[in-house]
Amino acid sequence: MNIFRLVGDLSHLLAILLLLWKIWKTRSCAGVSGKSQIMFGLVYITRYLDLFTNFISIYNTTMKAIFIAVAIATIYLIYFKFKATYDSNHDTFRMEFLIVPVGGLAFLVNHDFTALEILWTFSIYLESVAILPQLFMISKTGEAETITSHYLFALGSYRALYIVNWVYRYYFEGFFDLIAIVAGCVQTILYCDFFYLYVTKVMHGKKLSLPA
Amino acid sequence: ADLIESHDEL
Repeated sequence: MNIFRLVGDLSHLLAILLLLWKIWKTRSCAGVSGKSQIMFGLVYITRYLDLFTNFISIYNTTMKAIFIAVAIATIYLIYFKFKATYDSNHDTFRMEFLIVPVGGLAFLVNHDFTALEILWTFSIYLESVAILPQLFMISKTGEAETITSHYLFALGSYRALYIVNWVYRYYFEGFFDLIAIVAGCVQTILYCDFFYLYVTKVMHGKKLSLPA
Repeated sequence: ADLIESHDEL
């Protein structure tokens, strides 16, 4: 465990707790893409199946359990408890356009052709694009609430910190996981445009809105 | 390869 990975994990945790807290506090999930949240739920569940087969550390097990629980709670709030506030008209990204190709790719490009490994690979690939419905929704409505922007910033920071972590691990531990690295870089690139808007607008106290 | 198979990252 190095500092980049720890701060990355904490940033990830902060992001998902922030989103859950915002929905709970405002009693509304307006502006939040339920489809991105369903895909993140799928990401955690398919990746953390090793909770049952492989013990790494208390930290690792606890974080995995929290991620799965928070993802399920968020999906529950969006699709059940605060369903009336869910902005489905603007959440029109087709999940199958991501899930089907990502599933196919996981079958073709993986470390080992076993069920658990293919599901792990699927989750890595899916995570890299799971935010697209959320970004698509923001581009459709032309704006995002400030807390939603903070959520995206924390989530993007987690990905960027993981890249630094991989550079560190490559040099100091000889660790190298090409699948995770390529998918992680793709994922981080998707946030670049958002990072730019966040720094130029939200950090200066303005709401995130896109130029018309 | 062992390191990769253990997937110790989150």
